[in-house]
Amino acid sequence: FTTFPGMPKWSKTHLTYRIVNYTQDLPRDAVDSDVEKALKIWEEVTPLTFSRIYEGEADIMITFAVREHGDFFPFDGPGKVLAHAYPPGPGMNGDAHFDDDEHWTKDASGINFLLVAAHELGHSLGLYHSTNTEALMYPLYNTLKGPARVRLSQDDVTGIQSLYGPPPASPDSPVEPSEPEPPAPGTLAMCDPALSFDAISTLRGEILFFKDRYFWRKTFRTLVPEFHPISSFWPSLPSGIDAAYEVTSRDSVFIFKGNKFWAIRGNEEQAGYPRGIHTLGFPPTVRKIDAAIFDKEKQKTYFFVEDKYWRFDEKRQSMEPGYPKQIAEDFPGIDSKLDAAFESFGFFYFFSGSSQFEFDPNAKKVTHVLKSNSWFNC
Amino acid sequence: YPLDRSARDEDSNMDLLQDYLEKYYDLGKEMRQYVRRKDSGPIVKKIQEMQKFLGLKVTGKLDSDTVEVMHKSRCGVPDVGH
Repeated sequence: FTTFPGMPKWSKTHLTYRIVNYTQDLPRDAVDSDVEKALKIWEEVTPLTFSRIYEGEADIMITFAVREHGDFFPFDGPGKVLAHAYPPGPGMNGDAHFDDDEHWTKDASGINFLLVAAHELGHSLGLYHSTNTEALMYPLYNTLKGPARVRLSQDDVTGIQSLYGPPPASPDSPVEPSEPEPPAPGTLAMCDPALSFDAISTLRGEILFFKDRYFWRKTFRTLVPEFHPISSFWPSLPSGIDAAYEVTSRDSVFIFKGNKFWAIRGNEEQAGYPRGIHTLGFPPTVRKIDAAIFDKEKQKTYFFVEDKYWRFDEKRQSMEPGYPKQIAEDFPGIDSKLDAAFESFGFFYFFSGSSQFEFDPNAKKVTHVLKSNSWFNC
Repeated sequence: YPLDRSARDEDSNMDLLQDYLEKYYDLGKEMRQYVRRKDSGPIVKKIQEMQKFLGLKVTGKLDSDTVEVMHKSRCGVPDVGH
């Protein structure tokens, strides 16, 4: 089995689902009962429970759709892709979409809805695909499997229990007092007005806000950012990093801590790192980097250290002569020690403690002063 | 001269392979020019990764079993990568 990168899972055990619309291929109550059966299969081996709602936003929204249906992953007509689903999380995450160009059936004469629903709901709960051809989470549709044979393999059970643990003991065995589960740190600290960051970087259109061992992942698709341990995406990266920036032209993010820096591409760590920061051209007196920004237009990277900054020519791969310079001189209004910085839509965003300064590099002036966590829609 | 059938099949299989590897095996779009050269290292590696994941014989080649599997109905979630 595998789980989605970052191991997203529901932080609560009781989930809601909603059947948003129906296929013409099956009676409504057949769809209702198959969805219920599919959920029950997972319920029986985890602490998870499900209840159905009939309006509003449920954790798991179940829809039938054809072709382009609003999530940039269009279906492809009859055959090939039958359905897809999203990992646990807010908004569209957790939802399951079924291609209504398929011929959905209660038995194996067409595409067996129960079998596909059970598979997709496995994704909604956090399982990715399995290489085990007997597993429910194996990606290819098995024409031989009829509804009577829709059940979890041991691989599926091991997988889902790696995320949620086994079901609670049966009522007649003594129940051990369980420690109240500590609230997930990300949810509480996110809106703390005093929140500051270690480093911030873009990554393929998303924004990553690093703090201690964790990072918030902000995509433009969801209002509420996801929260992950750094190690769940990049096991060999350190915690408490100093700076990070993305060189979009190389699809790479560079992560700095102390006198070393690493390179990642998506969720892959690049070989040959960490390297010493002095290979970039810093003098020996520089021991760490406070913040860094990559300017897409100029293909230059700005490194900020204490009250000074350097500029690195990404094309030439060398530090430019004539540096360091005073930050306050060339970035008027940015005169406190920096924690983090990143560029978005032509603006530079500098972070110092719980304050954030939006800076227009063309006008050379601070255009807004915001709270550091203003990107989290608290 | 009209393409003979096998050449046309070959072509459509290459399209299918490119689409399949991009969609399910994290093949970057910048690798497109390599797909046509089936024996190029990165593509052979990706084909092997797919064959291993799907429980096929790992040949690194676009053999008939692999083509057959790529035509099967399946879930739209990728098998590897984001």
